[in-house]
Amino acid sequence: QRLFVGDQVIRINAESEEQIQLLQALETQEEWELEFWRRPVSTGLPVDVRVPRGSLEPVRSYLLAHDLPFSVLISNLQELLNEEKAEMERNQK
Amino acid sequence: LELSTRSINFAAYHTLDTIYSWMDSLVAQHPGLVTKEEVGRSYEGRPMYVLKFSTGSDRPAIWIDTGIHAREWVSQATGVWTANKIATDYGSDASLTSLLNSMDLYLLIVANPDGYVYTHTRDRMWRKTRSVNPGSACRGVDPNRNWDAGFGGPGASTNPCSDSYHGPAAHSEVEVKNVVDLITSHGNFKSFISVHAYSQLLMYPYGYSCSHVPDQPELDSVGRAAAQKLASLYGTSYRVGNICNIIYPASGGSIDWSYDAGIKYSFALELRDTGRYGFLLPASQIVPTASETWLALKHIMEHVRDHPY
Repeated sequence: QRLFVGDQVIRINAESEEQIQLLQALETQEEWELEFWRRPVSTGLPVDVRVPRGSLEPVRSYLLAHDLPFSVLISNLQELLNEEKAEMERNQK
Repeated sequence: LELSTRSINFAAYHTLDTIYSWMDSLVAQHPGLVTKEEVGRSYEGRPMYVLKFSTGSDRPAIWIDTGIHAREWVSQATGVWTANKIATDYGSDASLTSLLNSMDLYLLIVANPDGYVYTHTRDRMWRKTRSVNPGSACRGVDPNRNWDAGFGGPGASTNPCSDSYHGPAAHSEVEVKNVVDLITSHGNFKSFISVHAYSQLLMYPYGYSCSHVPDQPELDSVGRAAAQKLASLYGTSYRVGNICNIIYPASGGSIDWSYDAGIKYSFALELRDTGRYGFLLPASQIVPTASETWLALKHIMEHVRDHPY
């Protein structure tokens, strides 16, 4: 089963078209293996991106370097998945 | 253990087998109203069941599908709650009763069964179908980029490894083809609604083009009124508009196909986003989500009933 230990989901609220373009550039950055849950489209909609544990540092640096405001939506994805799984098992019992 | 409709917990996520078994019990409890029909098989051979709510024959119909994207679990869960709501409110809710006395309702709760099972067993974050892509190690096609509506256009990927891969051809995914065949052979659907999560949006065509559809004013007005009804329960705020302008260009989508097939009242919903969980909305929020969504769905369906075309 695929695990997401240490992966974070980050919400970014772009404030300008320029920042949207910076985030769109991230979409093409294959090396960091980002998964966009909500893609960068316009300033009115937040951008959610799952960042693998190994890419957290460079991604955070990128966001800080470009003054892209962000917050952590999910601090450890696997923890949330474990909770969900435990709850399902409890329910099945 | 056989589950009864009384014992299933609507505030919990369930496996495909549990949902399918529960459908049987719903049918058994409402024999004059609900039937379970197999609309075809998935790529991996799983049956695709639609619940048909009908009180007569040769009626115009409304289509609702939930969970075409596997990981959007609150969608399938909302489908389960909604099916029960329709069955139990028929006969007591005057508006719903009149609706079902003049129209049929088809509800496909698990529109992507292979993907759904995969999210339970291998990868909770899986979105696509599970079909093999010849020449690629990556599997699956985005079933909401695979419809014959601007197929292969903007907002869909040619890369089989992408989550928005459109597939080798329109309707290449059997899960899509099964629905297309049912809708086409039926020939009298008046509304087509796809339920997704998460973003809090109520959308209408097009996604493959940013130009307005001829019915844009009416669809916009219906959508806004539906979103208002939805918000009346918990204050959940939705954005309303056409797919292309409200999110981004996305070709090959289901409601673009249905609209171009002549089904005017085509809508897509993106259910609630608390800003904390993304696709992992806690099960405790299923019932509130489904309850507020029902108000929007009901408004759309009432409009369809009252505006025959």
